[in-house]
Amino acid sequence: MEEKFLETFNQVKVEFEKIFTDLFEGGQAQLALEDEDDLLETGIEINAQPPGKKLQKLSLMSGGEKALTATALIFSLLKVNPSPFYVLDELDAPLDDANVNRFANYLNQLSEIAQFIVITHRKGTMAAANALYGVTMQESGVSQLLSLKVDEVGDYEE
Amino acid sequence: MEEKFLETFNQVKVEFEKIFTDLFEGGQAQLALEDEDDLLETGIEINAQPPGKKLQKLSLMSGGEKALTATALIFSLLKVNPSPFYVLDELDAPLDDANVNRFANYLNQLSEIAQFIVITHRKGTMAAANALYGVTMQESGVSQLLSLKVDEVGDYEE
Amino acid sequence: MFLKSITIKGFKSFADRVKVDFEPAITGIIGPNGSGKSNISDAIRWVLGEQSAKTLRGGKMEDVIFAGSGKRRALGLAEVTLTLDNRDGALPIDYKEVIIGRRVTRSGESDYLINNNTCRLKDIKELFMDTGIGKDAYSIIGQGKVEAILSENSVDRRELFEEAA
Amino acid sequence: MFLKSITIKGFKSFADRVKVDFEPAITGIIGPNGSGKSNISDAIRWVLGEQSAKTLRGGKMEDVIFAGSGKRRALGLAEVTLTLDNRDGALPIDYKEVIIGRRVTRSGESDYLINNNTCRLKDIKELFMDTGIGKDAYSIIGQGKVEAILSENSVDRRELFEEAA
Ligand SMILES: Nc1ncnc2c1ncn2[C@@H]1O[C@H](COP(=O)(O)OP(=O)(O)OP(=O)(O)O)[C@@H](O)[C@H]1O
Ligand SMILES: Nc1ncnc2c1ncn2[C@@H]1O[C@H](COP(=O)(O)OP(=O)(O)OP(=O)(O)O)[C@@H](O)[C@H]1O
Ligand SMILES: [Mg+2]
Ligand SMILES: [Mg+2]
Repeated sequence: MEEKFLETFNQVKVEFEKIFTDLFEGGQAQLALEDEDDLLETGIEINAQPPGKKLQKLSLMSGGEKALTATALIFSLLKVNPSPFYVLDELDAPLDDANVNRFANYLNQLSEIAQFIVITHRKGTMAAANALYGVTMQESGVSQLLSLKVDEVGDYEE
Repeated sequence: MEEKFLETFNQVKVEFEKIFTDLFEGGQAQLALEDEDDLLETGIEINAQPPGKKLQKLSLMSGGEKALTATALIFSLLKVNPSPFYVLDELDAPLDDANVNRFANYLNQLSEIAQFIVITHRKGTMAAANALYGVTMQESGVSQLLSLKVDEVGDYEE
Repeated sequence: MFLKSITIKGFKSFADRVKVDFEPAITGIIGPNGSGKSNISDAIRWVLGEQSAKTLRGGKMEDVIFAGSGKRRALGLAEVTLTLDNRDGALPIDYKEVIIGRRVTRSGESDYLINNNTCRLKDIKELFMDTGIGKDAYSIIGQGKVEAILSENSVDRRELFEEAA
Repeated sequence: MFLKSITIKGFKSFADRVKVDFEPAITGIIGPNGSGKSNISDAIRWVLGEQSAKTLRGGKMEDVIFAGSGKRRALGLAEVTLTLDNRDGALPIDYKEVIIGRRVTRSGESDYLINNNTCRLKDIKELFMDTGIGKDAYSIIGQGKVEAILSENSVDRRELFEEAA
């Protein structure tokens, strides 16, 4: 159990450092064990440093920076031990347009090893989807589904 | 103290019912005291029913519906006892485009009785602003301010 | 293995039967506030065995059954089926396609199904045991919950790594 | 009464002095993730007397002082001044314009100012007593905090009404 945990941790650590730098297009981040001698109980430390910034407490990061760092962690766990499918409900809400596009690009790359179902309001993420469904309540209170072509998105949202 | 509380409660109740229906363009909502005999301790119940839906637990509402209901409550407190200024940090993030526009319209109306400082990524809200500032980090890690004309927004966000 | 489709009837705002076909890569779900997008994510959690009404944003499990609307009466049954492509044999069962089902009535009767045979929740859990799928797995990230992944407390974070191990 | 402007220097990511002029109606603040927008909202809370480092997303109050960047060294002082238009006499002080200030050094010395005269936090609180402004008032809604206004617990909700009374 302890060996397995340590082995997984070290693999995720390597992925996280790489994916963070990809998503932020720079900067650096590390995962560290708080107490290497106690593998059964040790907590995990996250140090993240967006490009051009000093290393700071996670709590001082902005809403969008935290969401992108959390996404980097999820993606690094996926790389080490992929679940067959992922459901992401408006994960992109705190991101600005530039970060939405980076997120969508990454999703595209990872969709070769895992399946994604993404709920979103952002055009950048919609553009990455292979198929789009619109959920509506033409009859109030009752959900219906429309299958959309990716290029119909513009007129749908309003 | 108790009279004052009851008087304020009743005024907010009237405003809330009206503002909710305005923001949702239909539906209805009420505020109620859980225990009218104990004004010092009683909790406050919120019943909200978006248009065409049955009355349901607040927890079953969607992310956007909850954000809009909370906004209706803030605006009704403002109407009864306005604070000189309000700072709203991405209050519009969970809203779809149609609700962002309703929110922005309401902000416009209320700006005659209170001052608003709104942090946003949404174009609908930006369009309601009388002045716009862009915060950037041209030198990484150091915040600078640019004053923008409202019509320059399109090219700024990217 | 991947999700082929989900069929939802009587679950939350889905009064009429709705089927969503999923792509093997990325399927996008869009729509106005309150239209029922997150209810689809709740339906996936539920059919995989979610036991907590609070995680499904309700008070009691009955809250997942269509409660009626302006024009429609409440229903008495919620039913969700999830169809999985098992051509790669990732699920330890001898079918190329596996259908997981869950039903609940207002009187509280609830049952699970695998390929149209009723079974226990335990059977569903065993089926998914080594796949990383299950209601607690970090593979379903709810609305507004992305920051919670980083969690304030460093010891809580280890749960993510233990699940992935 | 309304906010005319805020000047920020050495507070969080504002290493250089920055001045934001506010409109009497709606002022919009936009910009990329991490650029410093919420830090402006934190600066407003701080100059009005916020005592909790956690509410300002830090660990200790020193975290509000510019900690340096790739190219710059850390500063030793954070200073914020807020200029209010008091032509309507809402603030019980005989000035048409009131300037509130707050400074803190790394060694922990901190002081408050009203119109460039040092004062105590108590004096600032008294100045704003009946205006609804203050660090706890619901008039500053933090990022991601809008739903918390509805709060799960009905007794917590009464706080909003008591403040408005
Ligand atoms: N048992 C039920 N019966 C009928 N309607 C229900 C039931 N449970 C939830 N709902 C309705 O479903 C709606 C919420 O749907 P959901 O959370 O999926 O919206 P959404 O599309 O995710 O919206 P958003 O973009 O705001 O997040 C609510 O309006 C709620 O009233
Ligand atoms: N004391 C400090 N010294 C230097 N930089 C700091 C300090 N405190 C916070 N920061 C930096 O400020 C940035 C966060 O700024 P802020 O939260 O205002 O971003 P934002 O513009 O609101 O972004 P978002 O759109 O993602 O919410 C972080 O990157 C953080 O490193
Ligand atoms: Mg939702
Ligand atoms: Mg922010």
